Parts: sequence; C-alpha cells; structure tokens
Amino acid sequence: EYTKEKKVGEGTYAVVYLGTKQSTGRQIAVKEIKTSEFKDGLDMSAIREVKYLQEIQHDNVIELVDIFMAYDNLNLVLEFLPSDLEVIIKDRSILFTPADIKSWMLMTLRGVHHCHRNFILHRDLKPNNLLLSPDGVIKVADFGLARAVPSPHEMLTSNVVTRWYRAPELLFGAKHYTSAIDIWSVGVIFAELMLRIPYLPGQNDIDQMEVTFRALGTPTDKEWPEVSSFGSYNKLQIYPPPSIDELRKRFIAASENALNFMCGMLTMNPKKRWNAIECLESEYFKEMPPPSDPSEIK
Amino acid sequence: NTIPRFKLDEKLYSDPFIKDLENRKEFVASGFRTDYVYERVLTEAFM
Amino acid sequence: YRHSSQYRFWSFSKERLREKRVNTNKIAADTIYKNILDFKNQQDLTQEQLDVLDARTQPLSVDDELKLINFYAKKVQVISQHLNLPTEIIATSISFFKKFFLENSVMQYDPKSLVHTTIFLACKAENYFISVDSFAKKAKPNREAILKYEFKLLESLKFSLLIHHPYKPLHGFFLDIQNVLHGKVDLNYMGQTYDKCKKKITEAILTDVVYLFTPPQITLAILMIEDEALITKYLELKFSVNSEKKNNDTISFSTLLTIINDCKSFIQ
Repeated sequence: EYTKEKKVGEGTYAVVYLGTKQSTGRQIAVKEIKTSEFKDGLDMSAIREVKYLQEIQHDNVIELVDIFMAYDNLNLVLEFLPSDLEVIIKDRSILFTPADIKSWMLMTLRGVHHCHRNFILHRDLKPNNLLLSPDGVIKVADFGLARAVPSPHEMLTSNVVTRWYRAPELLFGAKHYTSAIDIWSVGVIFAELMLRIPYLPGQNDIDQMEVTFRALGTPTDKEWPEVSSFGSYNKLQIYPPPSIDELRKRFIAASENALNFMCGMLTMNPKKRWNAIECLESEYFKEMPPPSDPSEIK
Repeated sequence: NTIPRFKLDEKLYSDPFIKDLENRKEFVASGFRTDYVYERVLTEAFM
Repeated sequence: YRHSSQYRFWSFSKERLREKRVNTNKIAADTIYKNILDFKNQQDLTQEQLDVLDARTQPLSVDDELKLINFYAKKVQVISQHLNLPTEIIATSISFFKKFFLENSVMQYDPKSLVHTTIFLACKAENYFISVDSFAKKAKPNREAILKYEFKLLESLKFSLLIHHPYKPLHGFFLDIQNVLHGKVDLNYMGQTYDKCKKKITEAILTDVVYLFTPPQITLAILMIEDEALITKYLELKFSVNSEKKNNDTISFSTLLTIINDCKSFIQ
C-alpha cells in the first residue's frame, strides 16, 4: 500500500522517506523506526510517538495515517509536510507579514491546546517541529519527548525541550512542572518569528539561564514564590526585568497587544504564565490585522 | 470550543493529599497547580 | 473518549467479544489440525499411533483458553505488584496481556512467555523506564525472552498504548461527590471508601468489564457496590439539577443508572 521513494532524513532512531499511499495516490512520509540498535527493545521515542499520535486527531497536529511492521522494522506513515517554521525563519528570501505570523501562532496554539486538553505535554516545541502542509497549515510534530500529564506526586525529568526553548523552571531543574513549559516554548518561537533570529540562544545550560534572565530579568520570590529554593538560584546574576520601552525597541514591529501576548507566554512564574486558552482568547488575535489565510501565505 | 463541560470549584474540594503537595516548596517553585490536577481527574470522570 | 484508541479499537459488546475469542481459537485450532495432518503424511504411523495422536492432540476450547489467560493475567498482576510498580502501570500490564490474548491464542504463544514482556512494555509506555537488564535481574527471564515478543505485542495491541483506567475517575468522583453532596458527606468515610474502591478496581480490571464499559462507568459501578445509597443520592442530585436544561447533551439519569447497574452485576 505504501512506497518509500526518497530518503529525506535520518535521525537517531528513525529514517524518514517520502512515499505514496498507492490506493489514493496521497503523498505520505514513512518514518522507519530502527530497532536492531536498541538494547532495550523498542526505543522510547518511538513508543511515545506511537502512543500519543494514536490519540490525537487535530488539524494542527501531524496526522498518523497508519502504522505497520515490515522486515522487523516499525513504520509510521505520517502526512507529508514539506516544510517547517525554521526553514521559513532562516530563509531571508521569504518575506512574511505580521498577519502571517499571527496565522502561524494561532494554528500552533490550537495544536498545543488540543494536546493540553488531552493532558499531553509535547516537551519539544521549536520552529523545526512546527511543520507546514502544502496548503500552509501549521502542524505540531515530533512527539518523541511527549508524555501524559503526570499523577500529582510523580517526579518528572527537567532535561527536556531543546535548550533555546526551555522554560526557566526546567532550567532550575523543576520536577513537578506543568503544560506551562510548552507555552514558554511558543513564546520564544513568537519572539523568533518577529526578530527572525533566535531570541534566547544559550551556548550551554548555564549560559541559557544567563541569556534568559539578561533578556527578561532574573525572577525573585516576589513574583515567583519559592524560586529561590532551587539549588542553582544562588549563583545567579541578578538582572532587572526589561521595561516596556526596552521591549518596544527590541520588537519594533510588535503592537502593544502583541507584546502583551508575548509577555504572557514568557511570564517567569509558571503558575502565572498564560495557558493555551488565555493565549487563544487574547486581544492579539482580535485586533487588526486578522491572521492570514494559510493558503495565501507565500 | 473552550467552554468547559463542567464546573470546577476548588473551594468545594477537600483533598488532603493534593492540599499537602500544594504547600511543598518544590511543588510551588515548579508551578504546580491544584486546579490542573482537579481538572484532569474530573475530566476523566465525566468523559 | 470517543476519539481515544481505547474506545475505537478496544470496546466490544459481549457478543462481539465472544465472537473474537471463538475466531482466535479457531484460527489456532485450524493451524494445529493442518500441522498434524502434515505430520501424519510425513510419517507412516501405525493405526494405534494414529489413534493415540488423535486422542491426545485436541486443541483447547475457548473456555480452556480463557482459564489459562486469566490464570496468567493474575500472575502479571502479582509479579508487577512484586516489582512495586505504580497502580496504573500494573493495570496497563494486565490490559496489555489480556488484549494480546484477544488477538492471539495460547496455542500459538505460550502465555508464560508474554508475562514479562507485557510488564516491560507497560513500563516503557507509561514512561516508567526500567532497562531490560535491570528488569531481567528483578524478574528472572533473560533479556532475549523479554524482548522476543515486544514487537508482536505492540502489533497485537494495534499500537494503542494509552489506556484510560478507572482510577482517575475515582479521584474525580471523590471530588465531585463532595461538591454535589456538599456538607452531607463525612470526609474520613469518603477516604476509606476511596481506598476500598481503588482495590476493587484493580480486581475488576482482570475481568472483561474493561471491554464492555467505559472507565467512569466501571468506577461508578464499583462505588455503587461500596455504598449504593451514597452513589444513588449523588447521581439523583447531580442529574436532577441538570434536568431543568433538557437538551441533547444531558445524559439521561435512568439510562446511566441502567448502565451502572449492568456493570455492577457484571463485576459482581
């Protein structure tokens, strides 16, 4: 039923091919999960992708078309998504407007909201995991680090999310974090879309804290109770949070609502950080310009 | 559709287990929220 | 819930469930008959040997299979409890094991060789990762034995690894009962009820109730077994409140009560 015509990528645990679903002629991507290499059987990333994509059907989340075994390999048949936001941000020949950015943010947040209302944390949101369909629709992809919202007493690893998009509570080593970590990542992606360069590019985990707090201010117990109880807090350089003017200067093209929207997602205290619904219902999406029609975006 | 299908009123619940977690330093600092816990188990109940 | 793989792939009527088991058994039996026929054709057996062969090689009946499967499902529970796994992971292990033998016959796969594989995959699926070596150390069989059927298990599960168990609904109803019967329930009593029901859920998931009813229905049935008066009062109040706004998404109280009582008698 499925062909593998062209190899388009190779990761640690999978090889990705372009192919066709024979019965419909639909272009698809086949993620062939390598199995022999892993001494513990099926790789955890593959298990997570299978587990969560099976449960999620949403226009802004990559569709798992089928799964099959072949020659002792597990094959995930996924919808074909030719591009991603990282490509768009980096390619200077592509010009995009605030309306385009608004459209991408709306679709991203709808996909993230759907994961969160199904109590699934994505835990690796970044521009190259936000894929684009041929008609310009954003699809959240790569659930290799996803997990279900834990039971209250469960301990979680803080070593998740690609560094530049990692929320401050993760940088501090938090073990009881919530879906707020995904919202932080979306906030950093928004900033990067406006700047067209990475917003918080730390060289390493320590530098990531430095870069984050220099840009957005070092959190204190005042606005984030108990933040000083984190082990790594005492070694921190204390930076003041940026004034609204400084932010205006940094994000010249952003409207007041856009800045407010960004600050809501980049709120240091995870408990006060906006959740997906607050983001979707924010003034930013109600003010002009309306979000572009995805199929109209060049 | 963001309209919740049920009312969640934290004041009405006495859940010693969750209440205890809510006051622990590492939970407060991590951004732990009791309303998220209640929403999760109530959704699973009413699903 | 209707979008979940649990509803889409693993919800059956009693008739359909029986049909699946008969079908799985028949496929295995046919294979056995065919293998024996081939065996007979390759050997020149005396009539006496043929008679012994026919007498001894009767395939298991569906009910024989079910007894074996339930026996080993109980072992999965005991071994995973022995490994000190969290309640929900024990439940997932049992669910994986039972589903495997809905799709495959014990005459094709020795249930003993699936016990540890189901626990191992359940740990991975629930993000409770134990390396196969440390698992093998704790749980006896060697790593090859544990990994041998991992793929086959995943395929038989139709790649559905997210399972909704009745435990979270129990916590949810524990809260909502306080809301609906506000001030009329004793919290200590509720706490004891909660603990008893949690244990009963772990027993109930060894039965077919998980295929016939949804997790919240199982929870309400178990709560009903524990304290019929309390739960009936709770549901009456809850649904009577809703009855003013008669619209299509209001669950009909009498329908729900019928389902819960069906579930209750099934579990009992």
